[in-house]
Amino acid sequence: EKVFHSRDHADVDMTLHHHADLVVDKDTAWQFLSKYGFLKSDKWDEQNLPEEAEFLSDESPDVKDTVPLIHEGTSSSRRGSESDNPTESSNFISALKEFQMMSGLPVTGVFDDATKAAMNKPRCGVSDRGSPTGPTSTQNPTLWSPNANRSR
Amino acid sequence: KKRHLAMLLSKSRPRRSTGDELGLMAFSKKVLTWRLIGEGYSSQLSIDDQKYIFKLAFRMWSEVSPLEFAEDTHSPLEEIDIKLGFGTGRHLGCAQTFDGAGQEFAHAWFLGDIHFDDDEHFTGLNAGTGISLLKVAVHEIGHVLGLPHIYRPGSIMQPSYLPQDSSFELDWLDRKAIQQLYGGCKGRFSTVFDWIRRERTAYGEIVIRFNTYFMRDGWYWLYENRSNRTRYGDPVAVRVGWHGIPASGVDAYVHVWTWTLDAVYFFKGTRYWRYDSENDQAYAEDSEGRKYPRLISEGFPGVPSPIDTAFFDRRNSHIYFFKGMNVYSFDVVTNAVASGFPQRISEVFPAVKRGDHPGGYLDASYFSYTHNAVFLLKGVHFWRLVSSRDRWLHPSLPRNGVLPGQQVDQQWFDICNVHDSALKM
Repeated sequence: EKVFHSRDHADVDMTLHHHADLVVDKDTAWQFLSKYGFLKSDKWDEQNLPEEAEFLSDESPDVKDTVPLIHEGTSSSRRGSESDNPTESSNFISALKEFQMMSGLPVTGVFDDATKAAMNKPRCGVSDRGSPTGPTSTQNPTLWSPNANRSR
Repeated sequence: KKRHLAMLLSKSRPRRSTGDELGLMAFSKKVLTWRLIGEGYSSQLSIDDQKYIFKLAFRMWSEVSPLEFAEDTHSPLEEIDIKLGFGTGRHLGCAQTFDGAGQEFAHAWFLGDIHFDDDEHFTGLNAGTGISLLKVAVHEIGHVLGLPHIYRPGSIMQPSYLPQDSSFELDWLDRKAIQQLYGGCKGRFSTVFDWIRRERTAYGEIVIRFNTYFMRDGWYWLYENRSNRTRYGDPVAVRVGWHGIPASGVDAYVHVWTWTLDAVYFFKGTRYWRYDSENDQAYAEDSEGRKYPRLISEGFPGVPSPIDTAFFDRRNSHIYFFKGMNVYSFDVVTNAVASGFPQRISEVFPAVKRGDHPGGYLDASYFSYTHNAVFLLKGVHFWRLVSSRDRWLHPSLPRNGVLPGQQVDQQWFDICNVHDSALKM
């Protein structure tokens, strides 16, 4: 039993829990996008991670990010080749843009703070591949009315 | 132990039959069983709380779809349709490891099981902090039933967890999404009516309000016309909401409302009850001391029993009693059946479109204040009667004509049964 003293367990000590690795850089962002279906990869933890230079955003072509590759928990991952791989970078940016669009973020293709925060939100583990981005109903939209009273 | 773990893996389960008439995958049966597995209890909530929350989550999907869910704690594990469990890291023989507190809080397998990350701070009902187990469970059950993630504000199928309001419900589009897979809710009704009541405002003014009710067997729904859905949490047992009338199988509801009369009646079998709308219960006896229920033959001489249904027509102060293929017009002023009755329903209420008519043996007849029209219900269809306004716009329409039939679930939405075991929540 996790230690608590309040009746509603609100004071359960969460510091003893194992915490999920946060999405902090473009490598972990790549893993996130692969895991949830934005990048076409079935085995995201074995993804061939591109070199640092290939994560240049469209906004700053002259600046190279120095992104340390994180390998914790991904012992089977391989470093990418030293040659440029524009296809993978392009794929990453496309995937990032798709995620930004579906999350209601500015679609920039830049791994910014808002995108990072969205990736670190609690979420369902099911892949988003094939998820619709808008209303799924085929009904007449005029029939829908907001539910003013939600009290059960 | 290995065999037990193998049973928990979805791949080892026998392949279920699935309906694919629309090219979509879904369960093909309407009653699904579920179980919170013993190896997968959460360490954060009592077992009873966990089960109650899951029972409520399943019920919420029942209220908007033709599916019913029943907790099954006895059948062999491999026969359970949906198994739920909590775990951390590598858990329950699952191929997908949980990541600890934060980020992924649960996952579900299409037509399969649901796992919750017990490193998350799941909380029960009415808890202010933490992650609502109810909301997560409703979301994951949606996956099991065949729904993908939906990036629409307000959808329960959004992938990210949003702190919920004090309460959350399945909105119109989420309902339609699940109904695309499983269809809408259809079924016959015992009776349908608008119940009028008087209320006093804070300023002492008397106002008249109405609510619409659908009854089926021993259960009823309040239908919110402005929201195009039933009240959240319905159906409710008749005996809970309507005191003193039969607990099930009501045949008809009639509100006699004239300048001098204001009386509400419920009919079942050969008897009827008068309802006290102010005190929200049936009268024990009438003004002459005769106890309720009374025989229909005594209170409404000339009217047979049992009846199929009835409604009061304020235009001529007659109650129309329907039985079989016939209708009886009862004058509440003279307290007698009008001359020339009974007549065939099809003669008193002729079809506007030849051949499109319920005929007889109606389930319910209902005057709607929302639509200002009378409806005849039979099976899963309804027919609207020609109104005065219809005749003013189209004088060629016959008086009391019956307009072409439509589907009940396309007029009154999401009046869905839930499993018996969930009815008493």
